[in-house]
Amino acid sequence: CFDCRRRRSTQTCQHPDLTRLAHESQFSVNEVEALHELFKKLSCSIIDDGLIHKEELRLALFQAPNLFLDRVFDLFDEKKNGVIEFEEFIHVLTVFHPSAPIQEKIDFAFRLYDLRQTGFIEREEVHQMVAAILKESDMLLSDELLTMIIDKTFADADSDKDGKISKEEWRVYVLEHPSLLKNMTLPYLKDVTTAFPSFIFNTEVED
Amino acid sequence: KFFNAFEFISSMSSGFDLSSLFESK
Repeated sequence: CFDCRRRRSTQTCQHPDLTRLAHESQFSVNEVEALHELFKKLSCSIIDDGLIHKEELRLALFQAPNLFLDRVFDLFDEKKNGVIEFEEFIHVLTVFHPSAPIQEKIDFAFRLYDLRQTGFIEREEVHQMVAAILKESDMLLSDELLTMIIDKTFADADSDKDGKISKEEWRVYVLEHPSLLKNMTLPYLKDVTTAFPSFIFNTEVED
Repeated sequence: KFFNAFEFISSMSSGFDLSSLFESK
């Protein structure tokens, strides 16, 4: 229908957008084009409307538990309109680029773990995430042991002992434990044009 | 091995691991 075509045409990533997105991110124009190939594939897996819906993200992330899926989706969905647009997709993926500043990765990881978006990582949130993973993995852990693990973690990270981890406490803690950021870098992004060579058929520029 | 809750979450959570986006390509 005409409305669908008009809506789709406004979502098509034209050359100026590609250039702007490349300027705003760690990606070259060709890499943004290659990521657009990935975006198109993800965004048509259930509803072919050029937008990633939550169920499409769930499908791509192999049926992750709701707790994590909701948080990841919220971080992608900057406009809070219930869908992920290509621009929002690039804004998140650039944080995961191997060359992205470490502070951006630290901030993003903080936002992931701050499930209730209170500006702090609280004990209940950590408990909730660990319990969800235990359930996901069919692992059994006594409440006593789980409490001990969380107590030990907060004893290390919560330096002012107010029962919650602030952004600054998180920054200091992560810099002491850099392995916590390993999921925040996706090596694929360094070679994305090779991973999605089909962008060449639609490319508008040569890098 | 997992005496740190965040270590446990980042090692075990598939939900926060965006590499699956590329693996599904």
